[in-house]
Amino acid sequence: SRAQVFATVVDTFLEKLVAAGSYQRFVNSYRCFYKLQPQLTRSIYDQFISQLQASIKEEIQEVKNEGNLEGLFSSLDKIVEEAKDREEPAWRPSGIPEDDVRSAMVPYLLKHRSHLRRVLREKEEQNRKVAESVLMGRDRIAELERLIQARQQAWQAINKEQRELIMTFQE
Amino acid sequence: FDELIVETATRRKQWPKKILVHAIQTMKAEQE
Amino acid sequence: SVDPMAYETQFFGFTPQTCMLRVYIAFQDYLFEMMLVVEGVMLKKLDGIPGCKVSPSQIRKCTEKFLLFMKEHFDRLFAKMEEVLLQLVLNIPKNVLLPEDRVHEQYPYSKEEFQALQDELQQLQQQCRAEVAAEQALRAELEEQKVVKAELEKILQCFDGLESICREHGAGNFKESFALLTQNSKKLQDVLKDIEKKSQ
Repeated sequence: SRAQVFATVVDTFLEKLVAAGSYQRFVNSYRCFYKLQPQLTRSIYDQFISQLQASIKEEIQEVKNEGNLEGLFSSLDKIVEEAKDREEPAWRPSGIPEDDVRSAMVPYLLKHRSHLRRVLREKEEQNRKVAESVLMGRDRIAELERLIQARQQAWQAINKEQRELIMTFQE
Repeated sequence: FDELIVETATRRKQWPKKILVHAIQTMKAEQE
Repeated sequence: SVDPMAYETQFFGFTPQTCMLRVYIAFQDYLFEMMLVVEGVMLKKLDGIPGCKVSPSQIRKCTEKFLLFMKEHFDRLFAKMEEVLLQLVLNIPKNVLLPEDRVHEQYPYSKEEFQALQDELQQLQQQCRAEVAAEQALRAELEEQKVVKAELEKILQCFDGLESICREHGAGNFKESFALLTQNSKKLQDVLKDIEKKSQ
């Protein structure tokens, strides 16, 4: 995992740094002091190294805490693990915000589209039914008008009879 | 330069969602 | 050409290089501090030795010699560490996509496709509006039909009423009764004529 690699790399760095700054090298540099105080030189060197290691380890821990590196490393490990079957390079920001933000919109637009399609279908179905009853209503009205017309004609026929009758009486 | 990179990367991470929220609000308002 | 590692920055929230720079500076400060402490301890010790021939500038020279050596190794080792960390730890492999960008994988829409999708939405909205308008018109007509039907039915009832009045007064089917009446009155007329003729 990234966290392990990170820890290993830092430890290796420290080991090598300590190996480079060996006691021998230290004594070679501080020859004049070493001649006067060999024991003290040794303890100063040991303290120097252990303090340096402690400070560096502390600093690394601080950087980890500040940047929440442990958490980030493990979540990045997961993300990388999930992508292990992919070969080709993945998408990267194009540098043109308008282009990149479009895809963020697409899922919602698609959802909106299927919502509108459903609403439209329902509305069309509903209107088809209402249209049917309108047509039936028109037929009913036509039929009523026909009925009324027939009755009217019948009465007009009677009317004609009536006029004839009156003529008769008048005669 | 470093700040610019951090700012740009932060926007790339956060702004699409923000923009989407506003776009949805706009569409809903239009719909209403 | 600096690689800004923007994608890594998008994930970590800081640029990996800055992170390494921050660690480098901190380590370097510690190294310098520790060297000064070492030198301080030595000078203090030498102070306590009467007639000591080693001067502070000599100690300083030793410090610089050791520090120079350490710094060289430090920089080389740190460069190696930075290279490994930037490659293996603080980096995002080319085939990896961050979760917030998954949408680009699932919906790689070009400008044209996006525009087409928006046009389609526009058109669907238009159709929905048209259907709503149609529904209003249909419902308005239904209301109107209700009134008209009521009126027509009322007229029909009038006719029914007339006919039932006729029936009540024994006229049965009004038309026939009128025809009968006309017939009878014609007969009456003929009889009348007949009578008059005979009486003349």
